[in-house]
Amino acid sequence: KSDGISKDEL
Amino acid sequence: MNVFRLAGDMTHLLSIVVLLLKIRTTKSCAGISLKTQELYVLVFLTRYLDLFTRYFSVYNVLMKLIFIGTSVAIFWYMRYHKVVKQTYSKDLDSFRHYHLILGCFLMALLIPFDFSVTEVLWTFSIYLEAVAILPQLVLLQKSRNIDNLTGNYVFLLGAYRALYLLNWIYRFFTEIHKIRWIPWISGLVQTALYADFFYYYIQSWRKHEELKLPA
Repeated sequence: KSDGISKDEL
Repeated sequence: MNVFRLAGDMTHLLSIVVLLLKIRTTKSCAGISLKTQELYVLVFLTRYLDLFTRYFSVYNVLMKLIFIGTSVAIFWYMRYHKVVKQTYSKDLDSFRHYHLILGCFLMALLIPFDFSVTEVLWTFSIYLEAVAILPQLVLLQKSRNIDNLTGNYVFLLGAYRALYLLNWIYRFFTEIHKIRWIPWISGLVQTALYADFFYYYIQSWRKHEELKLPA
C-alpha cells in the first residue's frame, strides 16, 4: 500500500 | 510530526473553538451552514473508523475523538438547541448537499484507495471533506453581512488545509517519498475552493472593512 504509512494524519 | 502538520491541526482545532465560541456565547449560529456541519460529521465518522483497528499515538486518538465530538456538538446545537436553532439561516442554506454525498460516494467506489469497506469509506471522507465547505461558502455569499467570528472560522478552516499541503510537500521529501494522489489532489481542490474567500478576507482585513463577498 502506497498510503498506509501516512494514515496517521487527521 | 513536523511544524506544518502541527500548525495545520492546531488551526483546524482553533476553527472549531471559534465556531463553538460563537454559538455558545452569542447563542447564535447565524451565517453558519448546517449542511456543511452535517457533512463534517459524516467526514469524521467515516474517516476515523480506524480508531477501532489501528493505534498511532495518544495525540492521534485524542484529536480524532475531539473532532468527532465537537462536530456532533455543533450539529446538535444548530439542530436541537432551543435558542440557537432559531437563529439558523435556513432559507439561505439552500445548497443540495445530498448531491455532494452521492457524488463523493460514487467517486470513492470508482477510485478508492483500496477495495475494502473501510478504505472506500476513508476515500469517501477525503473526497467529501474537499467539497464540504461549499454550502458554507454559498451561504456566506448570500449573507448581507458576515460577522467576525464566522469570517475567522472559515478562514481558519481554509488555512488548515493549506498548511496540510505544506506538510505533504515536507513529508514527501523527508519521509514518505511516495506520491499520494487521493489526499493530495483532494487537498489541492479543497484549498483552491477557498481562494476567492481568502482574497476578500485579506482585503477586508487590510482595509479594516467589514467582510462581504460579491454575489
